[in-house]
Amino acid sequence: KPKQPSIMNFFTKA
Amino acid sequence: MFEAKLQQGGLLKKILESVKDLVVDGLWDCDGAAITLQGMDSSHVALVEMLLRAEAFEHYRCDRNVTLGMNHNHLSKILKCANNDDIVILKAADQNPDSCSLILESKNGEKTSDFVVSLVRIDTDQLGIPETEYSAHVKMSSGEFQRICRDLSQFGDAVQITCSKQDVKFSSSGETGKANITLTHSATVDKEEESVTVDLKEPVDLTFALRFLNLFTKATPISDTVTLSLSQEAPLVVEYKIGDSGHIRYFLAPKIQE
Repeated sequence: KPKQPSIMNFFTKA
Repeated sequence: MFEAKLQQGGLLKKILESVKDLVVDGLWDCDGAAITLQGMDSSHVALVEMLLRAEAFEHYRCDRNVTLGMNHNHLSKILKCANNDDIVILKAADQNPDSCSLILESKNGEKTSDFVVSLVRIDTDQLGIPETEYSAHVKMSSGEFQRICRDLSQFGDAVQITCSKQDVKFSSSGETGKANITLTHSATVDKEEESVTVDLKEPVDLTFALRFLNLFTKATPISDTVTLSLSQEAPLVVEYKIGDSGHIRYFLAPKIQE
């Protein structure tokens, strides 16, 4: 079953 | 003092409809140039960024930068009282306000409604969205994109988007069976909102959760067209322009095979 990564894996905290 | 007067209240109604089912509470950052909203869904899978520049407003005054913590359900209830052609005025003190006023003025000026909504404390992190070179941009009818996401949801919970020079293919499969929808790149762009333009630097083949795409397409009334920006290994961007004075952008990471 494909996994759904969080958007926070891609965008860092400003 | 922060005060912004929008001639077309309907636009704010559409913006709330575009975000309220994805982001319950959002930070509305107001500065001299624009109102920016950024928020994530409760599971931190998707991100939405809304930008509405000061020029969209009949009157816009923002003496000091102010951040309004908005509960989108409360705001949506107020905006349900507004007609599309009402004038909407947003007002808030600019020293740590704990509430925001909304005034609705009917077009004929005979009816004025005013509401005060309490602001909520939100301690979500603001995320930095890096500028990205995308492998593919697909510009198409927003209604068509909404229809494809809705139809394919009947076949599976994810859609595989494959872009090539000539076309873009949306596929989904599940116990019902397999569905493929292929849009061919329009040769001539006569009616923009009915054509499909694919700007391809390199082919992409990515899979996304339809549940989120169907939340993103709530923004369909905002714009006749939608632009999808795709790259392997990067979140998908689904962008609806708000006329010339802003945008709503949704971000969603592709699913990865275990």
